[in-house]
Amino acid sequence: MKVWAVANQKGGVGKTTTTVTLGGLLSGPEQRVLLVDVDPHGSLTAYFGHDPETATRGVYELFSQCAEGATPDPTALIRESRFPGLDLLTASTALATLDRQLGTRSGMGLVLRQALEKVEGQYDYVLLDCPPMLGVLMVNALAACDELLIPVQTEFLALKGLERMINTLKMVQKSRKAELKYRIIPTLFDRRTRAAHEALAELRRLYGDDVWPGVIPVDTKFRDASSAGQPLCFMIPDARGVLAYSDLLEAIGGRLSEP
Amino acid sequence: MKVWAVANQKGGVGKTTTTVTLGGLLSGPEQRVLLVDVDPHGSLTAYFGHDPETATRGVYELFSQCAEGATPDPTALIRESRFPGLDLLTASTALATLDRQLGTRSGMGLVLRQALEKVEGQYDYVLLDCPPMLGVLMVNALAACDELLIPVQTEFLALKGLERMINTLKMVQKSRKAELKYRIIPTLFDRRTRAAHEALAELRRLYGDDVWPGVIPVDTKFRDASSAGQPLCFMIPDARGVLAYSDLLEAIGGRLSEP
Ligand SMILES: Nc1ncnc2c1ncn2[C@@H]1O[C@H](COP(=O)(O)OP(=O)(O)OP(=O)(O)O)[C@@H](O)[C@H]1O
Ligand SMILES: Nc1ncnc2c1ncn2[C@@H]1O[C@H](COP(=O)(O)OP(=O)(O)OP(=O)(O)O)[C@@H](O)[C@H]1O
Ligand SMILES: [Mg+2]
Ligand SMILES: [Mg+2]
Repeated sequence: MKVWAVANQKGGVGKTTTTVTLGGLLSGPEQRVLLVDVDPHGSLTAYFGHDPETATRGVYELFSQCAEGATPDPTALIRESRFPGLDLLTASTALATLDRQLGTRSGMGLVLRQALEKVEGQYDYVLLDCPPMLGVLMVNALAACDELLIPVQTEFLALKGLERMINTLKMVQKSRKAELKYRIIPTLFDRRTRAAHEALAELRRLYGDDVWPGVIPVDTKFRDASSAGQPLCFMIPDARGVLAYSDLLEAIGGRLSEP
Repeated sequence: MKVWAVANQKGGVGKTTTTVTLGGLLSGPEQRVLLVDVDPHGSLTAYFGHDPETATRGVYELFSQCAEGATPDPTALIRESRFPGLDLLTASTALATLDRQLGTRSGMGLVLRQALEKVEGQYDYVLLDCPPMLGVLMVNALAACDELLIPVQTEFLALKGLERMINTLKMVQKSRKAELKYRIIPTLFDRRTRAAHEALAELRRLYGDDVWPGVIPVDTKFRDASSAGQPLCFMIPDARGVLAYSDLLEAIGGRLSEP
């Protein structure tokens, strides 16, 4: 079971879009994928038609199980989506109160990791969609994943924020046993603007091999897919954005599900 | 002194771009504006050339003053920008630890409001750039402001998240004396895509007069402005995006500074 986290403290860089699209490409009758929404805002949860305001079975319950002394177990909390082989662990707005509730209480950084150990073998891939903020939820996701995907918008402000994300990783790295591999994914690349080409060149200069050699282009069909509540690869399999994410999957060792 | 907060829990909708552009349009030799970066990620701080990793004088210090029992006073923390009449109160990454540190300690929701009372009369406008997450920082900004601007991307996922933002307001409203007026600002409007027109129509149907009648169009020059570290109105005064923000200012009662 491969566990990938999709994270960046900068907002609106394509974290949810990356999680949904990769989940769509990986899942099928022979290959099972679990998408976990670790963001209190619940974009992924809403994408699949659930309401984070009222959701009562999801990631938050893992933390309440742990606070009561039990080992967190997601089995009864997981929901099926309408797509074969694609399951969900949803978010709720209550997750936004976790940092305040847990305060400086120790040991709450491994809740997600312990929970995913319970479903080892039931899924081929688990994808974690992270919130745009460093807190207990992001720390949980970074402790639970084998590899980290960092979507970065190809523009100046986003590059500035990336340094901070990498510094955060170095901080978390100290508390992990295995090395946390990460890969930077240039997203929302608009080939018509000079600023995008300059930002991309700068990104490759600063981070070299840590950056995936391809780019995810701007593709307005992602917006249509989100209003339809389905991964774009199920709607328009040869859309520009889908083909780019398929190339990414090959580069990071993901096996595309047989269509 | 008018205090406006720019907030939305959804990431990447143009909060920082709105704060910077309105700040540029309002500020000048005769009209003084304070921009406050309330986001631990520090996009606004980085935009003006400061580093949120190392910044030691800013919003975080207001909270430490308050935790030590003093009344928070921003006077010594405010920095001048290189633009006349435009000052900054910067963010630092340490702000991300506030929720955990403060835990359920009461009374920390009014720090920003008390601090801004200390500079009453020194500024004509104060703009608060909020983080994409509900926590003690957002609560502080909502308690400190007279009016709230909510940038909303004109697409499906962002509309779903808006409901949650409005519910949050209703929650915070209970603890405020004066009514919190808000206005929804359609941003990143791409007139070439059907999804944008549909989302805009749906936004107006759901929220009626709470939505500003105009739109902020997609304008790639905002990206060039952010790499140049200056508000777009100082670089290209008649750019599409700048003209749209000037229209917005007129609608919300802002006085454009004499160029
Ligand atoms: N390659 C793309 N082309 C066009 N639009 C895109 C692309 N990727 C993402 N988007 C759009 O950009 C917006 C932001 O994307 P998304 O919500 O995935 O970002 P995020 O990083 O998850 O945001 P948040 O920080 O709020 O969690 C969405 O409207 C999405 O449809
Ligand atoms: N009207 C616009 N046209 C084109 N690009 C825009 C526009 N408004 C914002 N942008 C770009 O979109 C990206 C996101 O904008 P911005 O950082 O202002 O959003 P935000 O809501 O502050 O994000 P965060 O949630 O991370 O704080 C930036 O790259 C910015 O340059
Ligand atoms: Mg997201
Ligand atoms: Mg911002």
